[in-house]
Amino acid sequence: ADESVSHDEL
Amino acid sequence: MNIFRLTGDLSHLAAIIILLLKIWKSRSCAGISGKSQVLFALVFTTRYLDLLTSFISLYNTTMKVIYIGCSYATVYLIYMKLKATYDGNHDTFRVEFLIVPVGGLAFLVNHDFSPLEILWTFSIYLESVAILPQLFMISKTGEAETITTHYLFFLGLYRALYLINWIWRFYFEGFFDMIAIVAGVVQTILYCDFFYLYVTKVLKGKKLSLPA
Repeated sequence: ADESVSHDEL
Repeated sequence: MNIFRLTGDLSHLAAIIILLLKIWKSRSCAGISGKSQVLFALVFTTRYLDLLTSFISLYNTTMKVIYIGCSYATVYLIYMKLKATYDGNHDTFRVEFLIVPVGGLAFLVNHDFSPLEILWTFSIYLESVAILPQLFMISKTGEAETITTHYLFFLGLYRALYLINWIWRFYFEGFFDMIAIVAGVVQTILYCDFFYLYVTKVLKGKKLSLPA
């Protein structure tokens, strides 16, 4: 899995 | 965090609170699409599962909890406490026509083929069309209460501000998320017709009513 996917927005 | 995103989030919060207060104070959910509200509750639930896996900031966590809490409170008022005032006869949009294609698309086009990421993508796609049952209901009855139009205005404003936020982030941070941007553009376009009516009618003190 790509750990770099992060969602900091709402 | 930039000013467009902050005001976008606050505008989103304003929309959610306006709707909840309108229903609570008037003890009525007439003219409100319960289906849209269930879709929004589903959107927040599937998107904010990362509350359980990662911490971004106190602001981020607080807003997520408020959004989820308010959306479930709204659904509770519509379908349980104030069920007698719910106008189900006019809330006839077939939500399976949204959920099924959106679910399929989330499986096909995502950043990462993992359960959490697919659910996040599903929530992004679903949010872009979740307002359709509400807009459909207004087109069916031909009118909306002014307070309902304020709710829709803030919801649309939030999307428009997020678009500016993404342009800002692209230029100043080199950040862009194609899935969020495309879905956000679609979502904003859906509000354009409504924005036109809001500016030409509601802001001039007239009730929003559509020609028969």
